[in-house]
Amino acid sequence: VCLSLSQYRSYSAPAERSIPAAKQKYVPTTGTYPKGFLAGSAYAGVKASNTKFDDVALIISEKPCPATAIFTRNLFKAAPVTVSKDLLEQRQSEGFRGVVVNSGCANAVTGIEGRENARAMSTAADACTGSAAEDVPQTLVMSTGVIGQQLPIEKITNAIPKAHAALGSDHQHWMNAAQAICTTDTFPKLISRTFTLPSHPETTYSIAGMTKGAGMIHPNMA
Amino acid sequence: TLLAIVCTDAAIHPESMQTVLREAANTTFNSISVDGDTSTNDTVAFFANAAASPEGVQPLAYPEMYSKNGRLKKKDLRPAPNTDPDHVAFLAALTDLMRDLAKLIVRDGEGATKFVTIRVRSDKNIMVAKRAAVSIATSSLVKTALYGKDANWGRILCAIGYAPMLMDSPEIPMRSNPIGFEPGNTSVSFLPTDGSEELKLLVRGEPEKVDEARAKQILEAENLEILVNLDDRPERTGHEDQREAVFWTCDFSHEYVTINGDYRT
Repeated sequence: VCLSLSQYRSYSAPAERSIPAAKQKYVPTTGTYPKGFLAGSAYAGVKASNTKFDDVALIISEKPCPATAIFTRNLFKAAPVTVSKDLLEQRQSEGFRGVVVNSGCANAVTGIEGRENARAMSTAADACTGSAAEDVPQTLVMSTGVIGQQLPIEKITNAIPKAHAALGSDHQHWMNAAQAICTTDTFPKLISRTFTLPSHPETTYSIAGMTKGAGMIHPNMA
Repeated sequence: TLLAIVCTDAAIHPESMQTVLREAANTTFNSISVDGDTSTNDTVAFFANAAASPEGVQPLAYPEMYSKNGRLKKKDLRPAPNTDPDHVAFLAALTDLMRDLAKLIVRDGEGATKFVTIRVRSDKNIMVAKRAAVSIATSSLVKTALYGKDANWGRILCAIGYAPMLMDSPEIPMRSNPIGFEPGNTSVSFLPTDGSEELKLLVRGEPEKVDEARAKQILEAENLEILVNLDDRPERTGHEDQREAVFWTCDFSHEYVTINGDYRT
């Protein structure tokens, strides 16, 4: 079988994470972020082909706070989904410190070992925030990337303290974290806003969100 | 996979966190599709640390709208409107943020060259409208036609036509006689995003004489809106209370295959 050059193409992530010119307008250069939250990232090298880009992110509240999540309704829920869901049920939506995320490997369809690894990520983050004494971890966990492979857990747990050391509240800290959770995304997705509530309009609140996703996207979460 | 993290320094009652997040997700992250594949890992986490909340201000507490099994408590699938101005303001802020994040994902869909808004109106039920929107958004033939700038509205009708057969959401289980719509009352248009007049493709089941040059011009743009009315009955006055489902998707290009042909290896 002969393939012409135009037929024989394969995909590889760009060597540099340059944002396409047409997408630059979607990437903010400043932001106003909620008080008491910190963002950080670090390099773990989860995917062998990634030799330099941060692939572990931490979003942390300086004090424990209420949290919740919605999860995929896919019946093959990945380990971090199962573990985070359990944490939320056990802690009853109260007293969470934040979330630790890795990109490069989804920790999906990885069985008991996968769930142990997801829990290890959560407890490693707790150890950094001084919450390790809790019976139930206070940090939710997320993973994204290739399905059906085990996490290189030591690389990740070694990177979590570095991500914690890199925590900060500036726009660049949030942007670094938003970039670290990307996979085939061509640009980081980060939005921050301020708002007031009618009953006390003198107080300005902030809300910020980051997301990632480019393929395998048809969410049906509950 | 979709992952999202949302943080606010407002005060939300812990027992209301789930209600407010789910309410915002239904019309935002749960209303997008790039390729029709639901991931094993999709997660949206939401934190509210009250760090900006003045002392003495009570945390926002929303009435519980979901039962333990995750179904909406109201039979008509429309939660009772929460009229407390603070509740309305916060939910609007959260929903706006999540909607804009969701749209960014569609704009970055693997290989995507177009951002498509699908707006489906129905007199009967929001789920009928949403199912039709999902059907259009996940049709490979609709998406490849959009990539090729081909105004192949027959494919859009085809996708709408089989939508009722696919309804198996927890709110509306599969029925032998699903809630449907009359093809003779269905109208479809392309809405240009430059504010110019809509291009009618089908009016009450009858095809319009389509200006192919204008259709091509509309499809050249990065942004496109498809408007479907499932209940465009002749006797309508225009003042009826229609339900509208809005769904966002992108086109389907060669690049998608290139990216995913060897993603694992």
